Amino acid sequence: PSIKHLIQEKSGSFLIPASRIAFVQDDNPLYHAFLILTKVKYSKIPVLDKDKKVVGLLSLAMITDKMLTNEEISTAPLDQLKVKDVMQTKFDKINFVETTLEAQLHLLINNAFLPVVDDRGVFQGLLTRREWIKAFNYVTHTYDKHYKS
Amino acid sequence: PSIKHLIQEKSGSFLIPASRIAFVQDDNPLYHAFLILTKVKYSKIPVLDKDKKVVGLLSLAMITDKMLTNEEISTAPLDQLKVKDVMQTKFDKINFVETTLEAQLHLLINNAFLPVVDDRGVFQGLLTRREWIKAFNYVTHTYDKHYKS
Ligand SMILES: Nc1ncnc2c1ncn2[C@@H]1O[C@@H]2COP(=O)(O)O[C@H]3[C@@H](O)[C@H](n4cnc5c(N)ncnc54)O[C@@H]3COP(=O)(O)O[C@H]2[C@H]1O
Ligand SMILES: Nc1ncnc2c1ncn2[C@@H]1O[C@@H]2COP(=O)(O)O[C@H]3[C@@H](O)[C@H](n4cnc5c(N)ncnc54)O[C@@H]3COP(=O)(O)O[C@H]2[C@H]1O
Repeated sequence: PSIKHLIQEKSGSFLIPASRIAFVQDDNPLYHAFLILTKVKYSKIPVLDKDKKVVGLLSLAMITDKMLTNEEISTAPLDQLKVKDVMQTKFDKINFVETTLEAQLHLLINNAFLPVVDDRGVFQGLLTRREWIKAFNYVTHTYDKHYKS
Repeated sequence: PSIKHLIQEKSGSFLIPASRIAFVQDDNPLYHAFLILTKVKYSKIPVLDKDKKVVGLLSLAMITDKMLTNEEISTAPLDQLKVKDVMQTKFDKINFVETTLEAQLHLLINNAFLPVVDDRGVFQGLLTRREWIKAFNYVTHTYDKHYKS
């Protein structure tokens, strides 16, 4: 069996389901998102709209960037702006049904995680580098043990 | 050849040298670190002391956590505190000479990156998940092409 087949067997368990993912909504005030990101400590999280579709990604740096004014560091933007005003709107996401394993791995070269959506764009969960590396670690131990040369 | 050997050939190029790494010093005021982290956009960076040894890791969340007071979000801590007052001091780091490839991969399961140091603890650069995944991606293409079954 090829490496690809060994990983394919394990890949069903890669998805971290939506229920375990920290997120914010696009219409939340920045104040709320600042608190969420400070407390959950994940560096970048998905942004969902009212229909649970993934519409952006958000990190603390996108928020603190608005706090840097000419004079000083200001907290005023936290009350004035919403998540949708600062979030990253250009990002990779995948539909498990349509995306091959090779395509997933290729995207994980430049993305620490990939939001997974269904055919209607509704958020299903995250595919993370950690899950992939765990599987690779397992596979190379298994493979090298049986096929050592 | 085993997967391990194929990766070992490429692993010389994994280290991102210290000259290309964004960092802060442990005695910098938080104000400075806040600006650095907001501008470079890396989510977590190494903290070095005067002797260029890695003494901690720093993210924006460690700084914003100090800004959450009972009343409101305050910028006062940015002037009052230093990087060493909030940085993460418990973290994994590796010495390339001493660490096997398996040990590196195992550590990358729970670490997005690993600071690399020499025998005196002086910062050499970072080993990142991105570099590992690029190598794995290359190796599986090569391996499966030659040893398909
Ligand atoms: N609370 C925690 N418990 C245990 N380990 C933790 C952790 N927070 C971070 N890590 C470790 O640090 C890595 C980088 O986390 P980061 O938050 O920068 O980057 C994360 C974050 O942006 C996002 N992410 C992961 N899990 C998430 C969740 N439950 N909710 C929201 N975003 C998540 O996916 C990125 C990659 O995650 P990955 O698991 O591959 O890699 C994680 C994981 O290995
Ligand atoms: N300016 C940029 N240009 C291109 N791609 C970018 C980028 N900033 C982030 N990325 C992509 O996002 C991933 C996660 O970045 P993050 O800053 O959360 O997490 C980073 C950051 O905490 C640290 N890191 C990487 N390069 C660094 C550098 N030059 N200076 C300081 N820290 C660095 O190592 C972690 C893992 O990095 P890795 O390369 O595996 O994975 C990176 C990379 O694939």
